[in-house]
Amino acid sequence: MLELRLVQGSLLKKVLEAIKDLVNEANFDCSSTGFSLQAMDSSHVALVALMLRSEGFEHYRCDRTISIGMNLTNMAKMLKCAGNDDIITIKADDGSDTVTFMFESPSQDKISDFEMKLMEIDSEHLGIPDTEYQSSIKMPSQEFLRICKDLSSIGDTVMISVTKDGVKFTTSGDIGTANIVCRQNTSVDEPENATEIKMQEPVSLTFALRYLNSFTKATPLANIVTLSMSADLPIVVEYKIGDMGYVRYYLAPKIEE
Amino acid sequence: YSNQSTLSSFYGTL
Repeated sequence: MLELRLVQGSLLKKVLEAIKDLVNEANFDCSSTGFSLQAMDSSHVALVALMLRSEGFEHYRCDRTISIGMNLTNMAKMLKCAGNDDIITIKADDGSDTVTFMFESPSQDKISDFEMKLMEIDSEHLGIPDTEYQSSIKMPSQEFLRICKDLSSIGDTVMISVTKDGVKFTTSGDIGTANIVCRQNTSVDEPENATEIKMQEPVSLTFALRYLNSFTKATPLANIVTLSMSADLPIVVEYKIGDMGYVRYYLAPKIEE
Repeated sequence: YSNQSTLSSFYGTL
């Protein structure tokens, strides 16, 4: 038996919007730790890892570790029917081939339930070690979205270079080239407007912009995004979900031939 | 010219 009650239901709505374009169907793993997911896009170039810790739910009951396979497009369709202020409860009985989403309005005057068919999904989990990255950049998530969007109109790939002077985003295409440099700036009024660059080693990696653009669908979840990079490793793009968890995206780099 | 790598060349499956 699984029963998860999330008072801030809008978080779940935003999470689905953040992952459904990258991954069409996925297994959600439920355990005493939390509600999580790891899934790759169909080309195995990008991966999304979601964690919603059990402490973040008002009520969290998960009798045994289970994996429930859901079509994310369909799940997003159902969650779109929840109001932004609604409380969302996810329920699944043992052995059932359906999951129920219950939406309660804050004043309890409207209660809806949507039952969705589960799917059998073959999925493989990748073992991603916890590593110290050579460089990490914290920046406003809106700024990162803007950069990815702007550069996409010029080229298909972006080279992200971190040096002690800042982080440079470079692209080129048929019409020309573009460079955007962001410098460390922590002397701002609001911490969410700060750009913070930690660098142990300079790093320069190239990535497909269409994936980074897809990751920015998570922007409504967090004011800050963290980019972590090491030479010859996938980049990690992390959006924290309050103190409840995170959505992390991993993207394999382009490699010179 | 640059080639797109895949995640399986960096991480093993569990």
